[in-house]
Amino acid sequence: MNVFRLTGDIAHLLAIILLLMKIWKTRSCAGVSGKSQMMFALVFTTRYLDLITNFISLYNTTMKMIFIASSYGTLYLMFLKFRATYDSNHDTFRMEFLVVPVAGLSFLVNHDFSPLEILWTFSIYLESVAILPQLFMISKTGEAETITSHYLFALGSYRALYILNWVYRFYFEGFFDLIAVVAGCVQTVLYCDFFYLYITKVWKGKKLTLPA
Amino acid sequence: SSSQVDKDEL
Repeated sequence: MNVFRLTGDIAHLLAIILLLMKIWKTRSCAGVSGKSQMMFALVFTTRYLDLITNFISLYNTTMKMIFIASSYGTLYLMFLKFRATYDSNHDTFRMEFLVVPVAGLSFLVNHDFSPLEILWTFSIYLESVAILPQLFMISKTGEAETITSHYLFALGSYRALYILNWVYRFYFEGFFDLIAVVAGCVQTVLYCDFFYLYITKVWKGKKLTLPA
Repeated sequence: SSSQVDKDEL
């Protein structure tokens, strides 16, 4: 464990808490993409299948359980409890255009052709593009609530911090996972436009609006 | 390759 990965995990946890707080406090999931949240739940489900079989540490097990529980909790809030506030008209990104190519790629490019490894690879590839429906939704509505922009900033920062973690692990532990690094870079690059808007607007106290 | 054992990242 290193400081980059720890702050990355904390940023990830913070993002999930911010989203739950937003939905719970405003009793609304307006502006949140249910499709992205469904893909995040799929990411955690396919990545943490070894939760039972492969004990690594208390931290690892606890965080995995929190991520799985909170992702399904978010789906419950969005599609059951506050379903009436789900903005399906703006959440129109075609998930199959992401899930199908990612599934195909995970069969073609992986470290080991075993079920667990292919599912892990699928989850890594899927996570790198899972935010696209959310970013697409914001581009359609042209704006995002401030707390939703904080959620996205924390979520985007987590994988950027993981890139620093991989640099650290490469130089100090000789650890290198090409699949995780490439997918992590793609994932982080997708946030660049949002990061620019967030830093130039939200940090100046303005609402996050996209140029018309 | 990153085998199962060193998948210690979340």
